[in-house]
Amino acid sequence: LFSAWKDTKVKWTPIPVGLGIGFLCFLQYRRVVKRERERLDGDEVVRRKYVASGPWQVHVAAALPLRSMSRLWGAFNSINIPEFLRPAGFKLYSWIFGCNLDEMKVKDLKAYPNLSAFFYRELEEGARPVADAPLVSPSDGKVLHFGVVEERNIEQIKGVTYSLDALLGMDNNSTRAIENVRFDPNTAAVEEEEFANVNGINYSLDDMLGSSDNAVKTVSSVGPDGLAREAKDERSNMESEELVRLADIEPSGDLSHRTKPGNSLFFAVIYLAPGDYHRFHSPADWVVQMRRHFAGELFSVSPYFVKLLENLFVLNERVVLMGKWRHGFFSMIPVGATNVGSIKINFDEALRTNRKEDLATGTYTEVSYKSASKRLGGKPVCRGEEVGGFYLG
Amino acid sequence: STVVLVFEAPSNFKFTLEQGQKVKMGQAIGT
Repeated sequence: LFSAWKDTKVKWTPIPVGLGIGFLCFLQYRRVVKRERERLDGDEVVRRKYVASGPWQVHVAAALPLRSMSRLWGAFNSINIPEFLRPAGFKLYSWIFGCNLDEMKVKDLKAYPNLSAFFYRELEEGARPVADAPLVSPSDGKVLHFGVVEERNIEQIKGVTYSLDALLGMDNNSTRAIENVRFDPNTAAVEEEEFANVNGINYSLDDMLGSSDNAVKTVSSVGPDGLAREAKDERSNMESEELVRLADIEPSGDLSHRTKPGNSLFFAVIYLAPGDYHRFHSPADWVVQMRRHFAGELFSVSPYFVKLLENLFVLNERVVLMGKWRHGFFSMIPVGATNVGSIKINFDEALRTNRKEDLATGTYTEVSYKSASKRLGGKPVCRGEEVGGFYLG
Repeated sequence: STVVLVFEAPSNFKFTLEQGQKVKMGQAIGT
């Protein structure tokens, strides 16, 4: 060893360039692995705050990869069905889940290429008349619960509540990793001074806000029958008054829903069964000022699970639309489920739900709609106007 | 899927609903 150490001639040779590059890649790889591990550990801390609790059925459901299952379900149902099989297949689905095929807009079952398209079917004109009431149902479905919000808690079932602040993202737990996304005005359905109503008739917002004596004069297209035109004209006058009122209402600051004197906060929960029409509409004349997308779990929201799983609506993926209506704060929250993980908002093309890269940590991304209309401070939606819907998977 | 509504209204606001009731889109749910 001594002689080897002493007598061996040291020969210096240059390191091959490839080996040097490989070494640098290895260092970079270790750095990225370490960074990702730290990020996941941080997410895990947040995740633990939103743990599903309940009887054994809940733990079984929580152990399943529900989000992956949901995406797989969506992909499977997007596979086109051979045309000759469609009528029989959709009729079988309708028979099992109680769909009313008579009220569909497109009655030819062969026109729906797959179950996803059939699931997101439209209704024919006039199938759902909008009642002359300040608040109407946003969708078909079953009323799970309704009432007054007490002490900032919403009753899920008798004696079990969940936090309003957690639902809307007002609590400290859910403010982590907020990503404020600037709303792209080009994707909004509303131009600054003009918007189209649900019937496709364009009105100038100035006229709608009363700058003009007769807003109806700005109608650029009318229906072919006189009766329909008359009805639309009456509605446009009503909207004009309502928009004046909405423009006058000050935005409620941080939307922390402190109610005005004499007011209370109310809630209603409507469950859409698999056979129901799966688009949702505006329940009132209101202005949507922002949305918050919570990437969450996708537990079933059937009445059975609502009774089993505490905090279900806070755990699940949801899109919180917040804004103002004639009495102050207003919010509509579509909540996803295993079979319908994807939520679409018609005037928000940037929204993508049930994405693999979004971890179910209870954090949210926030988008402001203020650029949709400076005067109203958000996107105005009329009572009965289609706002979005739920997709399979 | 589910749609949850949370809104401010005068304290005398009344729901015209019953728990478990089936509703259709556009149907009045309160006065």
